[in-house]
Amino acid sequence: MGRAVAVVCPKGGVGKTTVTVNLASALADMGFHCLLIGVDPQCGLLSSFGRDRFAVDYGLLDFFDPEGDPARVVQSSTMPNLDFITSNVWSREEEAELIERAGAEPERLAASLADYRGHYDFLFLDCPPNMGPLTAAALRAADAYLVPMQAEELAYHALPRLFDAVDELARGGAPMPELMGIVLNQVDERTRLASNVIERVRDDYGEQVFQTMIPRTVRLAEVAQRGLPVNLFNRSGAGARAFAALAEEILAAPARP
Amino acid sequence: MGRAVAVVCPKGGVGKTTVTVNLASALADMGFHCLLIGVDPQCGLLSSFGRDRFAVDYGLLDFFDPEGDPARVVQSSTMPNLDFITSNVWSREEEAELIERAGAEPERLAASLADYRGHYDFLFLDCPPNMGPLTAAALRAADAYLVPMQAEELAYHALPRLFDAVDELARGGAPMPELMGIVLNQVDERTRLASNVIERVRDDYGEQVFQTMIPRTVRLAEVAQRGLPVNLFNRSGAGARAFAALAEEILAAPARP
Ligand SMILES: Nc1ncnc2c1ncn2[C@@H]1O[C@H](COP(=O)(O)OP(=O)(O)OP(=O)(O)O)[C@@H](O)[C@H]1O
Ligand SMILES: Nc1ncnc2c1ncn2[C@@H]1O[C@H](COP(=O)(O)OP(=O)(O)OP(=O)(O)O)[C@@H](O)[C@H]1O
Ligand SMILES: [Mg+2]
Ligand SMILES: [Mg+2]
Repeated sequence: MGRAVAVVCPKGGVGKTTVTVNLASALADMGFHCLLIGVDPQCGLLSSFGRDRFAVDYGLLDFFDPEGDPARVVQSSTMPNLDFITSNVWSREEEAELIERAGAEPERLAASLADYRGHYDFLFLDCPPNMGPLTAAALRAADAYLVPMQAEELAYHALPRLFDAVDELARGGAPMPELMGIVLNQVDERTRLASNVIERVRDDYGEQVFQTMIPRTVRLAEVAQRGLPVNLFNRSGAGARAFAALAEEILAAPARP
Repeated sequence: MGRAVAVVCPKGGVGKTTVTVNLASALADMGFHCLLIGVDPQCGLLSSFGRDRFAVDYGLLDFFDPEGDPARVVQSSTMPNLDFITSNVWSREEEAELIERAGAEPERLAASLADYRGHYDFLFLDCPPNMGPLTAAALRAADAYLVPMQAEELAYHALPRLFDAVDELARGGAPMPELMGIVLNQVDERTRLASNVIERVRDDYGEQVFQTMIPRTVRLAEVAQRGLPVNLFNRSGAGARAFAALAEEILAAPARP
């Protein structure tokens, strides 16, 4: 059975989409079948695979919309072992409708994904920058959640808010996944700010912080422009190597009891 | 009468909070009285002034909550000419309530701010990374809106979605402000990616893109850690100079008819 992993952080721009795409691609490289689900209405996943929003009709909304067609939501990424489901909302009105349906039927995403767990080794859910109904639905559907953060002050401050929100959902009766870990991303180790934040986050969260840190590299910023994960155009670079190391670290970690 | 400016971009992490704090501080330096309003429940403004969320009781929620106390929402930043109103929600439940009230009474924020416009030259509204009810309320309260973006692909893709959302709100009858401009932030001009995106955004949006670009500097990333705008601890650096230039460019621009 495939492992469903929600990629979550209410702070914007920490690298949820970038980590989702490049970690999945590193796992796909090792032969694991991965399905990526764009839960974020921004459609960042679609751009990361070089696809235009007009090119795809079916997606996340079809899981929540009674008139939708869930059978047609999976798109091939043209890369082996890597498929995706995009968020297929564009207007504010559609987005508000999706959020409302996710709030009304929070377990619907989990139920819709159940069929896919038999076909994939990993299912990654790329969440929007908030802890609202869509992120809550993704957490309910997940076995674990992964938290990217920048080695910067505002991202550090977002962590207690994130974990409080997960606790609040659990207190409300929602099944919450285990924390897979916190991964530091866009790290420039030369700066005092970064080493200061890294030290504090390792002090506070200890083993829950991955050893592997993803550096800020131009190649990683180019992923969305090229429409390719970094290991497919810069295999030997620091970015691809870091995501391969992260994949190894995740595979080696025993799933918490 | 003070000018109300909403700082908006649905893409996370482009620098809405950083631009709000440092642009306002550059204007405060020139003698303009500025009020910053944290419309984003993440409370990024509070951190940027080194304040702890437990230290402030009154804020945005008091505008929307019938039992609130709007008279006590303005906090002094300890810097001359710079005050702020923070978002004072923490839990998911409180945030959901704030969003619901903003959706139900979208003109409430504009009405609450009306009193302050006589006391300040500029009122900046720092918005969350989405185009939902809080951003919509901020746009209704504003005379103009400012769009920070990174010189990166996913931020570039966010622009049509942003402008479509503003058009959609206008079609729905909401008074929408004029576009003050798009400001490129976190720019590393040495990369091909940045110059490529800059070229495209200037091609597409022409005069609507400010000439001034804000570079990515470590000092700017340190603002939230120090709890001070960059011109108060690194006055001669590239970050402070860029924000002073942006302030000049904004002051020089004729308000559009
Ligand atoms: N390690 C990295 N090196 C260089 N650039 C990066 C890295 N990680 C992310 N980026 C870039 O930083 C920006 C933010 O990353 P991304 O969009 O993945 O974050 P996000 O958390 O998904 O954002 P949002 O909150 O809007 O969903 C993007 O332009 C991306 O290309
Ligand atoms: N010009 C810059 N140079 C260096 N760091 C910057 C710059 N602008 C922003 N940052 C840093 O980048 C991160 C994102 O910026 P910020 O939080 O202001 O963006 P935002 O759009 O307000 O994010 P959100 O979408 O979460 O509200 C922060 O850690 C901030 O310190
Ligand atoms: Mg994203
Ligand atoms: Mg912000």
